[in-house]
Formats: sequence, C-alpha cells, structure tokens
Amino acid sequence: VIQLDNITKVYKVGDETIRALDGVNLEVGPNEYVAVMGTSGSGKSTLMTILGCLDRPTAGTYLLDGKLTTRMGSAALARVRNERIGFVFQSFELLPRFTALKNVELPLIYSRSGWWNRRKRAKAALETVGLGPRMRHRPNQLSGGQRQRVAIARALVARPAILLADEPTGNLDSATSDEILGLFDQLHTSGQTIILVTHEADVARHARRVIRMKDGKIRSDLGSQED
Amino acid sequence: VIQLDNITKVYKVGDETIRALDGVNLEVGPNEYVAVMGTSGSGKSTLMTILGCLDRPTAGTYLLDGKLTTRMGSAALARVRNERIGFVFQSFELLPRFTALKNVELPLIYSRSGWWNRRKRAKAALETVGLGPRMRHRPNQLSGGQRQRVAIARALVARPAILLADEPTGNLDSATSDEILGLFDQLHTSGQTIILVTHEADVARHARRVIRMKDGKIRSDLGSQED
Ligand SMILES: Nc1ncnc2c1ncn2[C@@H]1O[C@H](COP(=O)(O)OP(=O)(O)OP(=O)(O)O)[C@@H](O)[C@H]1O
Ligand SMILES: Nc1ncnc2c1ncn2[C@@H]1O[C@H](COP(=O)(O)OP(=O)(O)OP(=O)(O)O)[C@@H](O)[C@H]1O
Ligand SMILES: [Mg+2]
Ligand SMILES: [Mg+2]
Repeated sequence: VIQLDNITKVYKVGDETIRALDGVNLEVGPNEYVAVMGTSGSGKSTLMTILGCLDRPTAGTYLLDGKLTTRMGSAALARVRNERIGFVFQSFELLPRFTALKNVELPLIYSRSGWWNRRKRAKAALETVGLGPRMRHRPNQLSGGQRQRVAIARALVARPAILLADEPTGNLDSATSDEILGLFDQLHTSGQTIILVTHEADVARHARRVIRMKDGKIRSDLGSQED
Repeated sequence: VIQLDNITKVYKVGDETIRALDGVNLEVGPNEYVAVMGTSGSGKSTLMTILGCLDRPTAGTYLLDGKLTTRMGSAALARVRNERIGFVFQSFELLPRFTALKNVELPLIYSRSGWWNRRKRAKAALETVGLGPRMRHRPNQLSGGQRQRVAIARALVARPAILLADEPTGNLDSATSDEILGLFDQLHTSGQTIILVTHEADVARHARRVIRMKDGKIRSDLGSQED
C-alpha cells in the first residue's frame, strides 16, 4: 500500500545543504504495524511528513495505493490525505483558538457527515482517549499529555486506513500510554495500517516490525522480535 | 531553598472549576535532585510553573531562598527568575523568528556579559547538547529533539542555581537522552538544585527523590531507592 523508491529530501540553510532523507527505500503492506526508531535528527519526522503527503520529496517516487503521489497536484494530494491518512504530529499542531471538540471535528468536514453526526463522532473519539471532561477546553487550557491525546483523537476520528503517529506517547505517563497503545492494538486488529515513530522500546514492542534510521537512511528493517 | 505551603491553583473554564493544584506542601533543600511523576493532568506542569515564578498560586505561600514570592511585584519576580532559575518548558517555547544561537543567548541579556561573551557562552551551551552544527537554524528548521535540546541549552546557559525541567527527554532517543542526563548529573555534582518532571522510570532513577502527583496533590514523596 506504501512504496517509497530512492526517496531523498534536502534542505538548504544559508549555504549549507542538509540531507534529511538520503535514498530511502521502503515498502509497507496493508494492515502492517511498523515502529520507526533512530537518533534525534535521523530523519524520522521528515519520513513521516512525506508518507503523510504533507511534503514532497526532493527526488524519488512515492506510490500510495498504486498512485504516484509525486505526480499529483496539491488539490489531489490533499484529497488523498483527507480520505486515507490520519496524522499525529510530534508537536501536535492543534488550532489554538478552537476547543478540543472543534479541533477533533475538523477532519470530518471533508466527509459526508452532517454537523450533528460530526459532533457525535468527535465526542466519542475524545472519550476514547479519556478527555470527556476536557472537550470544551482550548489547547492552552490543557496539559501536555491532554493536547497529545486531542491530536490522537483528531487523527483517528475519520477512521483513516493509514495512521501515521510521530511520538504519540512522548508526553504520556505509562498508564495513559498503555491505554493509547491498547487502542492502537485494537485498530490494528480491525484492519488499520499503523506506522509510529517512537524512541521507547516498550512502545516499539507493540509493533510487528521495527525500522531504525540514522543520518537520513534506513539502517535496519526487522521483525520486532529480532530487532 | 524552596518551600511551598498549602499551594492551590484553580482555573475557571466556563462555569467549571478545575483544581490543578489542591493543597501542595513541598520543601526542597539546596543541591537536591528531585523527579516529579504522575498521570497526565495531575498538576506537574502547573507545579513547575509556580516553582519557576512564571505564575502565581490562587492560595498558599511560596518561599524561595527565604523570600516570600507571593508578595513580590512582577518586576521583582522577573528579576528573581532571571537570576536564580533555568526553565525547560514541556513545549519548549522557543522564539520562532530567531536562530538556536539567538534563543540561547537570550537569558544572558540580563547578566553583565558583553555581547561577545554572550555569544561565546551560548555557543558552548549548544555544543554541550550536541547542536554545534545547528546553531544558525531556526526552530522550524530543527527536529523535535533538537528543539528540545535548544530549550535545555537556553535553561543552562546562565548557570542558574535551580534547574526546573518539564519532560526534558520526552522527544529524545535513548542515546541522546543519556547524554543529557549525564550532563544533569554533572551539574548536580557541581552544586545545582534540579527538579525535573518525567514519565519515564529510567529518567527518574537519576534523581535522589521521587515525588508522585495525582489530582493536584502530592501522593508520595520518597527517596528514589524506595519509590
Ligand atoms: N489554563 C488552564 N485552564 C484550565 N485548565 C487548565 C489550564 N492549565 C491546565 N489546566 C488543567 O489543569 C490540570 C493540570 O494540568 P498540568 O498541565 O499541570 O498537568 P500535567 O501533570 O503537567 O499533565 P501532563 O503529564 O499531561 O503534562 C489538567 O487537568 C489541565 O486540564
Ligand atoms: N525545514 C528544515 N530546514 C533545515 N533542516 C531541517 C528542516 N527540517 C528538518 N531539518 C533537519 O533534518 C534532519 C532530520 O530532521 P527530522 O525532524 O526528520 O529528525 P527526527 O528523526 O524526527 O528527529 P527527532 O527524533 O529529534 O524528532 C535534522 O538534522 C534537522 O535539523
Ligand atoms: Mg522528529
Ligand atoms: Mg505537563
């Protein structure tokens, strides 16, 4: 369902060139559960941004469900993104002037649900991550781990085929983290494809496959038992 | 050096009242190394904000180095903060339009160093956290863990007597995290008082004392061996 071919992403800062991704080849099949690990700055978030169609590679091709994303215009890319992908950002990216509820309703604007149905589904998603009592709070009225969970609820509300989560438990205590990982396990069992970035071995253990990155390259790609 | 007496912090959202801190008593002596743990939303960041003189409690008193902070005006509070405290925020709070270097130089504006000395010290702080090659990058040109390390360097550059760090390794892989914790160990050995919030037991292990919070209260306060 995902096929990256010799993907490169280069940034320029002043007269410096940074190869954030440097020839990445990756295939992920439907209903896989993959963990991405690696040192700070090794290219994990950049990889996720490209997988999520939020940014284009400098070189290489990305086939998503057989379609060549690298040839699509930005309107087509946005449509694919909204229909197929749920994304949890490393820094959450919530809209500061809206409540948790409004933030979670947002992805459903593109679906064919009426406003009452959107509200109902957004409430259910927030309750699933334990934020029932905090729906009317805005992001600056929430704790770090609560904002993280709003970001997770928002990524899941439209029931996307592919969930991309960048450090989804980085701000969560172990009990809350276990609840979220239990939720991801259920989603995986019901057919979802999950790719998550984590720096914690306990979290990676929930995945079936572990990819390790270093300096913009994939260094190892093993079953989670062998990793 | 730190004495909290029956500290309460209440927020109002609509007609709802949230007791983020609910009668907290805490004493921390000079050169202690304390870890604060607890579930998401239990009041850890609110506690840190009050300790860091970044916010005032709703009730209760806070004696810092024998001075009653709760009676100080905001100018006096700001001075105490700049002279005594280094703060690492859970969401980093870097200035987006400035480079990593400028961000780290900022706390030294209050000190009596000339600009050349400030630049030299900021560079040294960034090199200590492994960001020598990234000094001229702005926050949106950095990875999550790199931003976290800029926030750490900024908190340390003025060599504050008290370091308050809210989840300082939340976005760091284990190797980079060990480097940062090694740095904190050195600072502790050289006399600094350190209070850090963490949700990871491996990180809390570096501290000498572990405080656990729940629902705005301190539930346990033990030596890190007994915790
Ligand atoms: N400005 C605010 N207005 C209303 N409620 C708030 C505000 N800031 C925090 N809260 C609430 O106060 C409680 C404590 O928040 P705090 O940020 O201290 O939690 P925390 O222990 O740091 O959590 P986490 O581990 O998720 O970072 C939370 O339930 C939160 O929703
Ligand atoms: N917009 C940008 N401009 C310049 N360099 C960038 C930009 N975004 C990222 N980088 C650089 O690209 C490299 C990879 O960044 P990326 O965010 O993918 O790392 P990461 O593996 O997610 O790290 P972390 O674990 O710290 O989150 C880093 O060295 C970073 O400094
Ligand atoms: Mg990242
Ligand atoms: Mg917090």
